[in-house]
Amino acid sequence: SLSIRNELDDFYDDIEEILVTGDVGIETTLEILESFKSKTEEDTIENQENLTGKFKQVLIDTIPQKEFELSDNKINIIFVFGVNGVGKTTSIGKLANLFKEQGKRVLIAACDTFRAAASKQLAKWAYSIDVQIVKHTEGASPGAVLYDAIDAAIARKMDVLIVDTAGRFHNRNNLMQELDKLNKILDKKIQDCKKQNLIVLDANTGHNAFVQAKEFKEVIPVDGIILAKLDSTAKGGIVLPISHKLNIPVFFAGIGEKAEDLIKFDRIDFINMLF
Amino acid sequence: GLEERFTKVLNKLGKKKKLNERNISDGIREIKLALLEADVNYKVVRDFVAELKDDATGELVIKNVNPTQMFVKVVHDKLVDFMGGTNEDLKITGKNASVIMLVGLQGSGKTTTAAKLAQFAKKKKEKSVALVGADIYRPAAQDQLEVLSKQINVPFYGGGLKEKPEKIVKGALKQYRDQDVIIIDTAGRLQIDDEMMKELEQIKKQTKPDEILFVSDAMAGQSVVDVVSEFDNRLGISGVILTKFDSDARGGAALSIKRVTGAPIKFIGVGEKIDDLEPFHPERIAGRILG
Ligand SMILES: Nc1nc2c(ncn2[C@@H]2O[C@H](COP(=O)(O)OP(=O)(O)OP(=O)(O)O)[C@@H](O)[C@H]2O)c(=O)[nH]1
Ligand SMILES: Nc1nc2c(ncn2[C@@H]2O[C@H](COP(=O)(O)OP(=O)(O)OP(=O)(O)O)[C@@H](O)[C@H]2O)c(=O)[nH]1
Ligand SMILES: [Mg+2]
Ligand SMILES: [Mg+2]
Repeated sequence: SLSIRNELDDFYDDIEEILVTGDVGIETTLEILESFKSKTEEDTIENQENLTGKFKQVLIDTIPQKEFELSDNKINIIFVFGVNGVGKTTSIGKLANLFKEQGKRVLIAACDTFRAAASKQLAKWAYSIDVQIVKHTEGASPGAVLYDAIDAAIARKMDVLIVDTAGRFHNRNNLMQELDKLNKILDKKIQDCKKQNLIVLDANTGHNAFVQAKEFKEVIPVDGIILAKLDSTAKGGIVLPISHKLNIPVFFAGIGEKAEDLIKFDRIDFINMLF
Repeated sequence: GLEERFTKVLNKLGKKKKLNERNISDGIREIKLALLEADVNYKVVRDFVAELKDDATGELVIKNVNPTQMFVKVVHDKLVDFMGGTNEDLKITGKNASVIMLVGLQGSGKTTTAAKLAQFAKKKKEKSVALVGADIYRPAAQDQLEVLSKQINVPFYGGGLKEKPEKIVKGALKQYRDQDVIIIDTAGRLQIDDEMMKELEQIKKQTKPDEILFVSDAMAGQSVVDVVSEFDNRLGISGVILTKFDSDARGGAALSIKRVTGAPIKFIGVGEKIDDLEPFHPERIAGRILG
């Protein structure tokens, strides 16, 4: 009937606004709506609450829910990267704190030797959470710091080595090659380990976050995402197209600036927050 | 880009060389999609597109020989106009000391931009400048600004983490009152953090700035409108700097911010080095947003 059609149009308009203003992106929003409409019988339309619930479940099912796991019998390498200012250094401090609380021996490598006071920032984090750090002076080569950190991690029998890198944009070819080089050093120098490559994304970022995940993934493997700054008013909806098209799981969310402000990413809470 | 998309739309409508109400609405839909993909805010896009519909259905577009190019020109000109016509300069009043305060979310590029602005004032405007580090929270924030100050040989005032930001800026204004320009770097904060926003109000009260510049990065998404509105409501934003324009982000935030605050976008950051600051030119950014 016409009135059901009009109510439905309103419903879909509302959904479009919710998703787009949540940074899901217009392209993915339209795809999701299209696919939902084609699967939803118009003459069996229940009231709006049920329909919203059904819709949310479709979104939840789009997102891979994967547990972040550390190996208990091999050294763990966590290689962290992303564009400038997203929260890499802070997230590493939080991760180091988390693993330390789990009883792990953690070492941090300060491989951002480029930005002003970057190593000092990480060193202050290390000091405040009482975790060991390997760093050189500013201007040293990141590869050299990495070699030292790997040697130290093995010699000191560390459970986890977390590597901080300088922020870089994916359209800077030379910087992406440097990242590839660092990744290769890790792959070649430590044979028996569990290595995870994590990209940090800023929840305040729009569509470019998808491009970042896609382009970084074309240079080195990306095993998971840390979604920082989810305590802001941004919803981080870009997780939907990333899940749908790139299939990279979100392992953690940053919800503040302190060591304890890191939570396991939960896709149900995430979708509920989006609405 | 937008031109190719329009061409596709108009070609789909057959061999008609003229535009009419119906195919203009298809073109308008393409614009809506292009702007949303560029991260322009949803409500800003709605307003922009509504105004565009009025302009575009006027005589001018319909009679034109090459409708696609004409339509793109109407959109492009409207976008440039929306973003504030021409480039506006930094307010350096000429009586000591002009105070410039930088504010914004975490990680947007304030500290780096503070140093870039100091370099700009020193090299391009031949002014004497002092940099003030009022971020006492982020580990090594003061060190970061101090290192940058040394790179450009500009005095740095930091308070050594022993003082609150309100006291730091008071001390800085006293010590450097003979400089032409004093640039204050503040800690990144959320607009919903009432205590931290109050701190900015205190710093403003203490220093009576000639400029309060909102620093956002170019890749900001939909929520930038809520962020900048709140900063504007509580402090009054006199200008905006958009950083990380050397990325491939389309930069729709530029349009959203301008529409919502009316404040001029004064500069863009185009890299990590101290010289990577350029005056904002709406025509270039309009082209980039339209893709
Ligand atoms: N509110 C909030 N702020 C965060 C979060 N994560 C990081 N930050 C802040 O974001 C700012 C940038 O964090 P960094 O850790 O320096 O970011 P980065 O990616 O290492 O930056 P570069 O090394 O310069 O590329 C700092 O002020 C952090 O305190 C978060 O989850 N929530
Ligand atoms: N590529 C690029 N990077 C930039 C630009 N401006 C700043 N950055 C980088 O962005 C990162 C964050 O810059 P900061 O100056 O620390 O940002 P901030 O706003 O002071 O951060 P908080 O004090 O934590 O809020 C650093 O890695 C900078 O080098 C720019 O225009 N282009
Ligand atoms: Mg860092
Ligand atoms: Mg800063």
